Amino acid sequence: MNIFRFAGDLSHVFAIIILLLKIWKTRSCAGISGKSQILFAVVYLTRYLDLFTTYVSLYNSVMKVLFLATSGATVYLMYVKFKATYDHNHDSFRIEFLLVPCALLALVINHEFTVMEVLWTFSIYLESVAILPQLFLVSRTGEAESITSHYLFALGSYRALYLLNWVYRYMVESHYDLIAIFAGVVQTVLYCDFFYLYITKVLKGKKLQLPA
Amino acid sequence: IYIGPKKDEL
Repeated sequence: MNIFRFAGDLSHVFAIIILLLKIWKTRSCAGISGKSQILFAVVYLTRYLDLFTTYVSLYNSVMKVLFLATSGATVYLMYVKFKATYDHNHDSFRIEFLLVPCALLALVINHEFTVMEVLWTFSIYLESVAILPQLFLVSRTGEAESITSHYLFALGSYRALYLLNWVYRYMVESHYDLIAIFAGVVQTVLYCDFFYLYITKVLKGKKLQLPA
Repeated sequence: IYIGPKKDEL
């Protein structure tokens, strides 16, 4: 565990808490893509199956359970409790266009052709693109509330910090995982345009509004 | 025996 990895994890937890609090406090999930949230739930479900087979550390297990529980809670709040506030007309990204290619790629490019390993690989590929429905929703409505922007910034920072963690681990431990690195780079690049808008607008107190 | 790459990250 190095500082980049830990900061990345904290940023990830922070993002999820911001989102849950926003939905809970405003009793509304307006502006949030339920499809991205479903994809994240699928990501955690397929990645953390090793909760039952491999013990790494208490920290690891607790975080895995936390991610599973909070993503389940988010999906529940959006599709059950505050269903009436869900923006489904704008949330029209077709997730099969992400699920199918990720599944096929995981079957072809993986470390080992076993059920657990293919599912892990699938979850890594899917996570890298899971935010697309959310970014698509923001582009369709042309704007995002500040709190939604903070959520996206924290969520994007998490993988960017993991990239630093992988550079560090490569140098210090000679440890690297090409699949995770490749997907992590893709994931971070997808946020770049958003990062730019966040820094130039939201941090200066303006609302995130896309140019018309 | 190959047990796959080490997965200690989240």
